[in-house]
Amino acid sequence: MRVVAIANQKGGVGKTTTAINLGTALAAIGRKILIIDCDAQGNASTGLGVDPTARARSSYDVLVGEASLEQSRISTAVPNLDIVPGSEDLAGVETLLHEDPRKNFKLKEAVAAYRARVSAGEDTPYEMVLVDCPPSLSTVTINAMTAADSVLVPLQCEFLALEGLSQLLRTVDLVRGGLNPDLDIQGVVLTMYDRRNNLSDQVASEVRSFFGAKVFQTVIPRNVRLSEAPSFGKPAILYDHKCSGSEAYIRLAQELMERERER
Amino acid sequence: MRVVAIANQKGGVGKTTTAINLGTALAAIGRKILIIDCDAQGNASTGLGVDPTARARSSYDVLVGEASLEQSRISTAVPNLDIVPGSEDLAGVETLLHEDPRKNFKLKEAVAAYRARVSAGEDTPYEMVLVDCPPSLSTVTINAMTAADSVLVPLQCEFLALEGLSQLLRTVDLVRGGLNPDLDIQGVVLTMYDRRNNLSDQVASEVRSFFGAKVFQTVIPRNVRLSEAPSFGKPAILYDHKCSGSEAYIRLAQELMERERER
Ligand SMILES: Nc1ncnc2c1ncn2[C@@H]1O[C@H](COP(=O)(O)OP(=O)(O)OP(=O)(O)O)[C@@H](O)[C@H]1O
Ligand SMILES: Nc1ncnc2c1ncn2[C@@H]1O[C@H](COP(=O)(O)OP(=O)(O)OP(=O)(O)O)[C@@H](O)[C@H]1O
Ligand SMILES: [Mg+2]
Ligand SMILES: [Mg+2]
Repeated sequence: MRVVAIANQKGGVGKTTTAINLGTALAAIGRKILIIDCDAQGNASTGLGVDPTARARSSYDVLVGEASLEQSRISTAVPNLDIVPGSEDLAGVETLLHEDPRKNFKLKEAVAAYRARVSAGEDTPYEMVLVDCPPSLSTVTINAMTAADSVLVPLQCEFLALEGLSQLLRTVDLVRGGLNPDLDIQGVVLTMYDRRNNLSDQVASEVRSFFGAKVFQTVIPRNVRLSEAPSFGKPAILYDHKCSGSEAYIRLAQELMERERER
Repeated sequence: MRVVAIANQKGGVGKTTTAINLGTALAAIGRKILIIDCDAQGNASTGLGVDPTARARSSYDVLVGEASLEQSRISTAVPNLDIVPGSEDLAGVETLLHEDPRKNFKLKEAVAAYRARVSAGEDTPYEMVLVDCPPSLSTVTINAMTAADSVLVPLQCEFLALEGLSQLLRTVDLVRGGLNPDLDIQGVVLTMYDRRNNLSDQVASEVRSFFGAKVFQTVIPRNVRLSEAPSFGKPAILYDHKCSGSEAYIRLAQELMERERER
């Protein structure tokens, strides 16, 4: 059971879209996947068609220690794909956990408890857990990085998106230095690539020269079907599996599984 | 001196692009403008060509009470436009101010101190102060809303961007109920509108039916020149004043000044 934090404090770079569609593509090739929606807006939950009234328990309850992963997860319309929904309450986590000496380990402890259930034969394992992070380096994102085996960084092919990279990498180093020594960078995924626009190419080549082989070969193109799909409560792969966005996420899932095999 | 917080916790909706280009357009019609960059990535500072080494003091110093606005502001390449730069240290504000009973009033107090200087003839007033907020409803954004006369909400014409609106409005109500009774919503600006795509129209009409006259007539189109300009350290209006993005921000500045006159 590998835990991957999908994180980047720059807003609107495709974290949620990657969590939903990479998760769906992995589930479509038979892997059992859990998405943990750690964003107060609950975009991943909406994009997977989870009605706001069906979110009795959420990642907030898990982070504050009031519910386990198995109590909070619900199934989605996609076979093999479960989700722990997000909740507006997450905006209050920073304040609520401030005095708690274990504030950075809450998600790690919840994952460890689930792994113990699996070892005891009380539950079936997920092959991968994807954590959709909010656009900040706050306690929620630190929790995700502390619980994770690796960080997947969606990077929009825009100039301003390059600015926050060094801060993100320093944060990963900080977490690796204290909270989670085994944390590594799974990879960088270029998103919203528009081949008609020079800027996309410039950003892509700059990222490849900086991150080298860590950058996935698969590049996610800008594709309006990806942004339409959530309005139907479906991942793009169910909404329109032939569009360029869906095909790219299917390729990304395959590339990710190859990397996992080589590990 | 009116203070306007440019806020929306959804990431990547055009908060920084609006702060830079609306600020530049207002300065170009002769208004004296101050931008306060409250985002840890310092995108507004970069987009206005402020070199990272020239950011000796920042909005962080203002928020923790170690520097005044006039000590932290610097001029930009745009006449009539000054900026208080952003800084990575802002990521630590939440923790640093947690125990401070005045934690939500830091920016308000700095603005009040500046106003006192103006009354005493020690400084010239800004006609407007634009605060570029980070993509969260944390202490930094609450500070901006507490110091502000009104909130300007950039809203991307995308389905997922609608999700966070109710939480944003509740936060404005909360701030109005306790910290800043005079806070109102200046308006909603539709951004990244793409007329080739139905979704943009659907989102735009949904927003207009929800917010009515609060929605600016001016709609900002998706225009690649707006995303290229920051890589040259220039606002779009200096980089390419004839492009559709620049023209839209010039119209928005005029519409905003009309609204201010009618107030
Ligand atoms: N490849 C793409 N092509 C076109 N639109 C996209 C693509 N990826 C994401 N989008 C759209 O862009 C917007 C931002 O994407 P998304 O919400 O996934 O980013 P995020 O990083 O999760 O944002 P936040 O920082 O707010 O959590 C959404 O409206 C989404 O539908
Ligand atoms: N109208 C537009 N047309 C095309 N690109 C745009 C437009 N407005 C903004 N952009 C680009 O979209 C990206 C997101 O915009 P911006 O950074 O201003 O949003 P933001 O809300 O400030 O993001 P964050 O939540 O990270 O602070 C940037 O790369 C910017 O250059
Ligand atoms: Mg998201
Ligand atoms: Mg910004």
